[in-house]
Amino acid sequence: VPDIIAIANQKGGVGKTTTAINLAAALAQRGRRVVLIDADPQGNASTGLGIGHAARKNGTYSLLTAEAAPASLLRDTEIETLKVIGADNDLAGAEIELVGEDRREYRLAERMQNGSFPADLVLIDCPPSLGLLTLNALVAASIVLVPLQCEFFALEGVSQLTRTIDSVKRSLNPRLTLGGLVLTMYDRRNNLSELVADDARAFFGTAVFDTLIPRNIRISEAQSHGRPVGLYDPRSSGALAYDTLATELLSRRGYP
Amino acid sequence: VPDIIAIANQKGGVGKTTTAINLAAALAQRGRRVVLIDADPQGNASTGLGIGHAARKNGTYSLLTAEAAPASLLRDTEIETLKVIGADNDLAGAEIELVGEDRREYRLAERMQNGSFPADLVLIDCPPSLGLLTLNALVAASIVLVPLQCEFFALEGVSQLTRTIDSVKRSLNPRLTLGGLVLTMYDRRNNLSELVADDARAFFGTAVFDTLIPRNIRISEAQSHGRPVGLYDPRSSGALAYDTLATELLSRRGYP
Ligand SMILES: Nc1ncnc2c1ncn2[C@@H]1O[C@H](COP(=O)(O)OP(=O)(O)OP(=O)(O)O)[C@@H](O)[C@H]1O
Ligand SMILES: Nc1ncnc2c1ncn2[C@@H]1O[C@H](COP(=O)(O)OP(=O)(O)OP(=O)(O)O)[C@@H](O)[C@H]1O
Ligand SMILES: [Mg+2]
Ligand SMILES: [Mg+2]
Repeated sequence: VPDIIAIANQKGGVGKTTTAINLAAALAQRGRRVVLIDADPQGNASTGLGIGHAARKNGTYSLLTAEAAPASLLRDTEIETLKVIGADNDLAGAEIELVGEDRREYRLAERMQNGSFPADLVLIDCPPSLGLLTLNALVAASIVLVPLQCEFFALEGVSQLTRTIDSVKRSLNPRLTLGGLVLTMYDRRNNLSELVADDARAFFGTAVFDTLIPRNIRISEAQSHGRPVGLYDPRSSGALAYDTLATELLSRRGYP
Repeated sequence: VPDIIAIANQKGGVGKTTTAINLAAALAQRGRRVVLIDADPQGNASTGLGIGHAARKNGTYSLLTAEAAPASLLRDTEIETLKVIGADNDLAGAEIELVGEDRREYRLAERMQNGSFPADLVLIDCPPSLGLLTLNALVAASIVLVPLQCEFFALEGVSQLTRTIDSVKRSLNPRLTLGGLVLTMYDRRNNLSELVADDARAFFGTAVFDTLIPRNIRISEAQSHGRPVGLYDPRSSGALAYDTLATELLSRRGYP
């Protein structure tokens, strides 16, 4: 059974997609078989990995609403062991279609059972809300990674997210735990970054990953080329940070 | 009847709240009577204007679900002519409670009729989604302002937003129009900013405001002090830009 990691935070623009793309790529470059599921109708993770619009037609929307074999929805990327299930705006329809369904929060979890696709790790990029798409990811996941932007509003919403994680754990998915908080867009020149990082560590302790992701323009440039930063500019501070994050995640999860 | 302006974009972290707070403050500092409605359960606009948690208890949630007189929900700010209707996490409940109701998209528009509060301009800060809270804002509004971050993913979702605006105009609110796109977090040192700005102008023409909002650390510092940047550091590039934006908005709307 793959290790399923939801990447979630209802605060917008905190680096969920950037973390999903670059962490998935860094894990795959070590030979792990990784699947990235784009669960955001904006489809930014699909764009950031160069998945064309036609290739998204059978993607996360079909995974949630149709009966197609999940393995048939996997799209190739530049990295042999990294596959993507893409998203487009149709996925916004799934959220409305599922509302009246029985066991609507379990749809993704059920579709991913019985070894539906060969993977060691599955990462799920969530939209900036705590609606049905994010709930499906939380019910399917074993852990949640929470990107936390080192900016002022970032800490505001985290207690709402941890309350949601606790209530999903209690009533829908008992194995779900908080995998940790990842500090993103850290800018040494800006003392707010330091304040937010200190606050986060004071509040969440060792749940905050040691790896700090710096603000690095090569990260957004890579996205405009549809490539992970590790391939676009392997020696950039962004690429090195996501590689370190991959090491830390594997060691926290007890991988050899 | 006040001029009602929704500030919306389902892409997260693009500067919706920052624009709502600082544009509202700049308009109020010219003596216009302004009300800012925080329609995001994260309550970042409430925090950014120093509204305490107790003062949010009777806020946008009550405006949408209860019968309290709207004028009784107005909270004072440091600026005499700027009032706020605050938000807290209860507002996330309104979205669920309204789903089954008749005319659920018109709730805000109906509550703001008949001169419910003395204002020249009402700004509504929307959450990063196109759900029921944003729909209520679009139905109540005369125009939509769309903050567009000068970063790669920013242009991805805009066509989905303009489609939503068109469909709201066709079926729910015939007077709604696109008020314009405001380019935010523009960074002269980063050529992606220039690319996004050029793309936006090529695509939307004069609908893109001339005023560029620069990335300016004083803007986020001001938020951590619960004050608009125009009060926190009036000579900062951020404060000057939002003041220029207020001038441009008033002239585009035909104010003397
Ligand atoms: N470390 C970084 N350095 C520089 N830019 C970054 C970094 N991380 C993210 N960005 C940029 O910040 C913006 C927001 O990041 P991203 O889209 O990953 O956030 P998100 O949380 O997925 O947003 P949403 O809430 O809309 O899903 C993007 O334009 C991205 O390119
Ligand atoms: N011009 C600017 N210069 C520097 N920082 C900025 C600027 N505009 C916004 N920010 C910072 O960027 C972050 C995102 O901005 P903001 O919260 O206003 O976006 P939003 O679109 O309202 O986000 P959400 O989608 O979560 O509602 C905040 O931490 C804010 O302080
Ligand atoms: Mg994203
Ligand atoms: Mg906001």
